[in-house]
Amino acid sequence: MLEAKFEQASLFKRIIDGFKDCVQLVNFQCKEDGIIAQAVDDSRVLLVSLEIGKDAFQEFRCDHPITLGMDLNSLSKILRCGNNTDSLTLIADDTPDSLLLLFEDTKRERISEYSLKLMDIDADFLKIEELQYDTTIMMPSADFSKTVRDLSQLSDSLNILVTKETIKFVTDGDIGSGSVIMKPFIDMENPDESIKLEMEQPVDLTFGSKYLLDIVKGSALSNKIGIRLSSEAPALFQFDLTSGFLQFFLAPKFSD
Amino acid sequence: KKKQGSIESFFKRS
Repeated sequence: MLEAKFEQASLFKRIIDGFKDCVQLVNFQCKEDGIIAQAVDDSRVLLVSLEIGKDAFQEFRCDHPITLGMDLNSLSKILRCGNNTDSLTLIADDTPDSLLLLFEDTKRERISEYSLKLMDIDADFLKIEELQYDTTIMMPSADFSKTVRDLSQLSDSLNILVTKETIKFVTDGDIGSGSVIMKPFIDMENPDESIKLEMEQPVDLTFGSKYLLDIVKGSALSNKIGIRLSSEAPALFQFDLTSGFLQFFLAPKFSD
Repeated sequence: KKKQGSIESFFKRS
């Protein structure tokens, strides 16, 4: 039996909205310590990995490991039916063919109940090993989001170059070119506004704009984004939850 | 012109 209660439905909504546009069919694996999910987009370029630790829930109980195969389009239709401030409880039995979603507005004593049909999704679970990265950036997710949205208007590719003291985003397309340069700094009053850079090796990587535009949809989950880059491995873009994370692994473009 | 890489060459199926 699974009973997982979010204090506010808006958290689960923001999590699902953060990756529903790049993957559609997803297996959610529920265990006693929380819920994990993983999916690769159709073009096999972007891997999404989600972990919602049990501490992110107001109440969490999962006696047996169960897998909930869900179509995120269908799930988000139901999630839109609840109010953001409602609590949301996910309920499933040990061999479920549907998931019960219970929205509760405790002030008004209003309860809405929906059932989502589950699917058998045949998806490989990839083993994500701890990778070595040349560069780690921590920056405000809103800044990263704006930079990606602005520059990707000009080209279907975006370059990220990191040297000792500079993070440079560059694009070059048919209508023109653009660049945004940032330097690490500490904002003492608003630490979340700081930009931190740890660099072992400089990197010069090219990514598909379309995938970066998908990734920045996770920005509603956290004020900060962690970006880890390497010339040898997919880039990692991470939004932290109070317990858990939403990660995107993105394969770069490479010279032929 | 650069070619788009694939994620699967980096991660093993389990």
